[in-house]
Amino acid sequence: VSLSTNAAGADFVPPAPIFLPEGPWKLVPGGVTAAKGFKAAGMYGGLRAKGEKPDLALVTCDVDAIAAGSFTTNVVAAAPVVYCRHVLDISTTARAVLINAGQANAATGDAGYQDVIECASAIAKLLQLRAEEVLIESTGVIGHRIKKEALLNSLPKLVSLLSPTVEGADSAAVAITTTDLVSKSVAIESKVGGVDIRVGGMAKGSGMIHPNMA
Amino acid sequence: TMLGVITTDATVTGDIWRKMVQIAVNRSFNQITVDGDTSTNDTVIALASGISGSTRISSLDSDEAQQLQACLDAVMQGLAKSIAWDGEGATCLIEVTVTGANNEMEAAKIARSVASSSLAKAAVYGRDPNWGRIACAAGYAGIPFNPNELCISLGDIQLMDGGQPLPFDRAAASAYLRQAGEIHGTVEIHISIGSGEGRGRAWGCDLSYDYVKINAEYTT
Repeated sequence: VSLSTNAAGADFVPPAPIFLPEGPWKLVPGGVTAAKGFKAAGMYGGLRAKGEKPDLALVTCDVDAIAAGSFTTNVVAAAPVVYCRHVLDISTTARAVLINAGQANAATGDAGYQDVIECASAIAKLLQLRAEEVLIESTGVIGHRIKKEALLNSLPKLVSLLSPTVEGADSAAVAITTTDLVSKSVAIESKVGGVDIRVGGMAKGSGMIHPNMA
Repeated sequence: TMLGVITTDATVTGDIWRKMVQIAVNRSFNQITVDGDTSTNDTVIALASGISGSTRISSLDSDEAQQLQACLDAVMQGLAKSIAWDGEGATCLIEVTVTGANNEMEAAKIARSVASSSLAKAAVYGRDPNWGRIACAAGYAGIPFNPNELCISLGDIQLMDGGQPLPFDRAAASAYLRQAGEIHGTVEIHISIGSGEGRGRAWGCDLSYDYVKINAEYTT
């Protein structure tokens, strides 16, 4: 099934065709913002090596969301992976996910871990949350520290762009891409116990793909 | 690297949500492959707001849990397949379905072994219905099965049955692969290894010259 949406950011990468399995659900627009309580945004923060494709995304929840994570089992785990595993060890809920493309913040040692802490604290302050309510994902070149100044300087505008709309979800889905030729975003509506619920998501990935997450 | 963010407004307890998410990840993202490289950054974060007001799910066995699990599996599979479809240099998505195994895990492992095979991927790119490479990749998956029960089909074209290679229309099989490549469609590989109940799927893509070109230039 292919979603022909006029995805925000589509001038950078068009939306992927989504091959959903058959089932008691219907496709709805909106990706991560389709479910109630979620907002998203994507913008160009100056992190990519070249071009001005959006490279910074934020997904927030209006309430304490029950949180789960599944992470690479590669022992050279990136700093954001180590950070998220720690946060989800001490907390069952979260309120936001900050995602950057451009640099993976992997193989960056203690300095890279410090960068994650600073980014989580900065976005938490702007959202009036505690740092441990924020989760972080990074993707891009391994071995390079994130362009932290550019990222931190972009956060106020990123927060101001947060929106519960389809455009918010679509721009976030574009902002997390790296070598992807398409953005990946989908949402469905179904019934659980007779009540309408929605499940949505976005993803990225095109190379270095053989996930073994746990 | 693959990243994912999943959101829902269903109501679920923390420990059950974590179990459901891992089950769905194992049926989706952990069943895709493009190049066999497991990234340092692979992450899926899943958040449940509960704002729908649906029944609070606190057990995996309830009907509500099965309904939410099915939705979670579907969304993650849709996203996971789009990642494999968009593999670097890919011209088509490869969907490998394995049946007849002892259980879901064993079927999934064989399916992913075939989807990961560089030789099988290159054969698809060369539009070569090379059943031997498919049989080989199934054989080294680490799951024992009777090779005399191995059946392999490419789309609707059966290439092997009961462990015996079949005479087949090579031009038609090659045309099937070429057409999929021309529309960036899906090549379906069906494998049966016996009469067990276990079935599993994996998704990958063909291996083209562009994969090397892209990665020779995208350096650290």
